[in-house]
Amino acid sequence: DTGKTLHDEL
Amino acid sequence: MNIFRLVGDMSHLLAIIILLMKMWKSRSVAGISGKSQILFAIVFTTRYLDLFTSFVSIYNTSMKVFFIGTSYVTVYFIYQHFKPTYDSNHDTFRVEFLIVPVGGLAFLVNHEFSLLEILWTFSIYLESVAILPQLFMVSKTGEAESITSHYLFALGSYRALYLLNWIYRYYFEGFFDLIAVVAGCVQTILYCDFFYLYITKVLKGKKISLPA
Repeated sequence: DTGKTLHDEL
Repeated sequence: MNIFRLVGDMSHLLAIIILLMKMWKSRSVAGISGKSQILFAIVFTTRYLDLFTSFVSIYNTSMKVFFIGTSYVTVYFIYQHFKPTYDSNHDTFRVEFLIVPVGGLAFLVNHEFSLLEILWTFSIYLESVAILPQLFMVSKTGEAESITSHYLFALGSYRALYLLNWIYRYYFEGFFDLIAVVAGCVQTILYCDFFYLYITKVLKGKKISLPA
């Protein structure tokens, strides 16, 4: 886990 | 991208366009809560800081830029351009009662303890309650113009459609974001009373007016 959360929604 | 999310986004877009058109055509911001609009500007600014760190799609980026940009235009209209028509006497909701607890909660309950992630969480929590000053204003004045009602309906529908999107994504993609889902439920519940009035009154050609 890179520790970065990707939020793909608006 | 599923249909619920797309229609939800379009509904959100439509809400913003309705609001801007209402202000521009009538040359007035009467009945609109500047405080809610400031909260939305804060919501978009804190959520979309990832514009600088990650790229999802051209669609995603353009919507984010549009939402941030129009939120500032809206605030500018209310507090500068159409200021004489702004009904500040009825826009008296104490926003610190929202911002402080929401900030504290974002600090305590988040996916990851990092600056961007805490700000994202803050924006999700804040969005869920950002409409309260507007709903408070409607209940205080006891009425809302039809156009303001259409705006509120489109804005409320957007998160309700996102709830369907999350159900879809849970079953078909295994995607589940507890923070977004809980906040989305809270947000949608806050609109329920308004949805009822909208369906029983505005759709029948009457404007919303509450008993004094």
